[in-house]
Amino acid sequence: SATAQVVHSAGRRFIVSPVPEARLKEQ
Amino acid sequence: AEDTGVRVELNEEDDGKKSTIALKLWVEDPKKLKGKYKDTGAIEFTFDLVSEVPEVVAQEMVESGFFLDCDVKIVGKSIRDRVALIKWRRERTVSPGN
Repeated sequence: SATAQVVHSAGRRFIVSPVPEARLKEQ
Repeated sequence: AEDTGVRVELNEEDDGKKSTIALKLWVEDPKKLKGKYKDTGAIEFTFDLVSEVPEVVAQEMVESGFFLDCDVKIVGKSIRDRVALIKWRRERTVSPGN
């Protein structure tokens, strides 16, 4: 489960993680 | 709240006291976005309930490349709706006498 970190120039930290399959809306 | 296609949920248990809370945002329905969405996964971030504005955070997500500028409103609204719900729940848990 890879995660990535993006730091915005304003200093906010965004961490990208996988969306749990169970939480995805059913199509 | 309106189904914007963008889901925002608490990413930690809300103790009702901290002003800064952890949130998690992901796209449930890319068709509801105006721009083409890159499936990057869920975005975890912190939000200050007192001093921050949802639309500003949405703009930062755009500038960080998660969304296109045309979707900044829908992302901002999604965050705003969740923040409003969190605040509403907190108000309800405060006893009227306080």
